Amino acid sequence: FSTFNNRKWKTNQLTYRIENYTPDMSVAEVDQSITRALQVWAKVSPLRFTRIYRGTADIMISFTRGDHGDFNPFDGPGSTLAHAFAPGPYIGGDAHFDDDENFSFSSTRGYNLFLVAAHEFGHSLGLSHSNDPGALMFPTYSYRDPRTFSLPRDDVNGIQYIYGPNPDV
Amino acid sequence: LPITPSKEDEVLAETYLKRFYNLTEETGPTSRQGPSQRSRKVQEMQKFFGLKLTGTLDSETLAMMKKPRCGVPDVQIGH
Repeated sequence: FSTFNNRKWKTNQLTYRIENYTPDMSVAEVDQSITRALQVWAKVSPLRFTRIYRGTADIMISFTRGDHGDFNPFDGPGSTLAHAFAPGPYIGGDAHFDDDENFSFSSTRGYNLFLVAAHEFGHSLGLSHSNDPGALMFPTYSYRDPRTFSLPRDDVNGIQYIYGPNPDV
Repeated sequence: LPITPSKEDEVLAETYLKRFYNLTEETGPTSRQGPSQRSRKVQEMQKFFGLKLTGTLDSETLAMMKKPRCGVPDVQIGH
């Protein structure tokens, strides 16, 4: 694993907000995918996530396409699927998903939103890309069954290196 | 396998290396010593992905560049 020079949140209580939705999935499916993706990290760390519906959250989540105002334009279908920013104020922690992609909830068609989001939230929390091909934080997308997903050891080591283990386990 | 990359592949590689490996435009006189910046960036990418370090756009390297991926650079660059 690797980090963004040890950049991390100063609190373990983080907020998130879903600013808009992709037309590829129902609202409930997006909500569930995002919630589960955050829980992947909460399970193995002291981080806790609270959803807010207005105002600025630590992690602002949006679906967008092309040039969307952060100097990191998306590139249409394929190639870049999403990106997220390391912990910090303003745009720090935010996750953007390329709405030129086809996201899915449970089918193997398109890109599974839960898997993409779980990877991006790793960045939101302070993890950079891993060079372990089995890690969630490996930069390329590979499908795995979301129903049986468990966070790979490299990613657990990474998040616990930054925040420590889950005190409730 | 050694291949001659198509024009599209060259453009793809250029965009990929600029975006994810901080490849910059080379200006000024070309150095006669050592590999080019692009070759070094290709090697950097190959090293990260555990590919054979050739510094050239072989088929494995191009295949990796064509995979869908996260838009965050693999190599963290300064602000």
